[in-house]
Amino acid sequence: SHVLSIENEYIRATFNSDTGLLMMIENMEQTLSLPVKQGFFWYSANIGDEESSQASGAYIFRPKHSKPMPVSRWAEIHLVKTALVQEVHQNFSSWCSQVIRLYPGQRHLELEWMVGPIPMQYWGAGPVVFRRLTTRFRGEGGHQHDYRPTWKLNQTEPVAGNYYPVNTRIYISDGHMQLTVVTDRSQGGSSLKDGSLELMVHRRLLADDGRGVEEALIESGAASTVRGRHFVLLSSVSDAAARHRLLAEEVVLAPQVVLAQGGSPYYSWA
Amino acid sequence: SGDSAPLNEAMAVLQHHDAVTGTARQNVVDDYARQLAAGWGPCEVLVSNALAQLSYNKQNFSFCRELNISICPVSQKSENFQVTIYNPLGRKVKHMVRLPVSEGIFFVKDPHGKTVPSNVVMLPSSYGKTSRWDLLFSASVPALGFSMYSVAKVTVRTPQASSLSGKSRKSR
Repeated sequence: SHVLSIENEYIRATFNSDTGLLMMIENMEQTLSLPVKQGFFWYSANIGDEESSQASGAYIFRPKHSKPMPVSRWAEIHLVKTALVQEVHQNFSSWCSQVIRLYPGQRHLELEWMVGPIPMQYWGAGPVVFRRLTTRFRGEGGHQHDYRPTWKLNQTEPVAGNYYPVNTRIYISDGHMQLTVVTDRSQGGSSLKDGSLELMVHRRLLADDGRGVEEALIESGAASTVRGRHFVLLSSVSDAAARHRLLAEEVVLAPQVVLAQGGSPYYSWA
Repeated sequence: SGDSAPLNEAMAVLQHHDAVTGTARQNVVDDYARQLAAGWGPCEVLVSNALAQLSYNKQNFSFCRELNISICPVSQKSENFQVTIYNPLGRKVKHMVRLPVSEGIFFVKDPHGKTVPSNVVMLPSSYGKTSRWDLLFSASVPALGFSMYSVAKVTVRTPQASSLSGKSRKSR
């Protein structure tokens, strides 16, 4: 088949089996469907240019170009389907992969990403890697994009100037449907264009930004590989807040698992 | 005697953005690691004391420091083990427990001794390398409480034993 899908009683995610990429998310409970493009991209960091000598570094995010490069235009995929889990494993490159996962009873898609170690044969001062979800949603040119309600903004950094801290969740909507991504940690994020949503996941930089660190972000140890999870919810706008609030609670205050060898320990219920 | 104050203080220092987002120099990062390690030791003693008091049984508890990289010696090597799931939320949750195990078949029982459905999944990322397996089962945990599940590995019969038992069944 040219199309493969994973689904439970609430959600269906459809993939193009030729490219291995996510094509569609459906909320079957509310009969909503949303064509989605999803992939990993990277911005080339700036080492300073004619407009400013400011380089990208630990403190400063300043990409060289507004147009990012895709890590890959396709993914090698493996499909796992059992009674308790359905997963599509996507391998974008030797250093970028993810698992898109559905458990029974879940109302969200779980995207577990793993990036690194990032090879350094890139142009410029190194790559800043991010996930982008693109939908057909139409709005006013992205959330808070190049606009401030009470004063005239002269935006000199079209990408970095529109990046914001995302502490628990980010969403886009068309007034009818809402696509929400709950994060497992604080990340930089933005909606640079209508219907587009992105979250920065990793970076490896050759230059220092001159803000006191005096070291470039070239991690070579265990921290050169990063793994995290994004939880994607598609729902009606009226229903979205209740869903992402409950989900974010479960992510932040997740159950703690403790193991003990052998049979039952004699714990006192008191 | 145990003490959680050093870990508490180390965690307070690590709220700085240098620790959260990695904007520190290498020697500062090394110092963060030193402070965490120094805080963790007396905290392990504190937790051991608490567990000994709860279980009326003083024993040497072991602590796993490899949880963050999906390695678990208990679940990967034990023939049977207990899984305790704590829920810090004020409402009941269903949680899919996912543990690294060795290849095999497992029986999982809930707190009432009833067998719950479980799956063992081979991780596709391990194809061609050393195979890695995950055990999955759904756990139900009460509000602000905990549930204990027991896991037992089924002893796999050798192919010879399987074929012999198959023959005897056939003859009957």
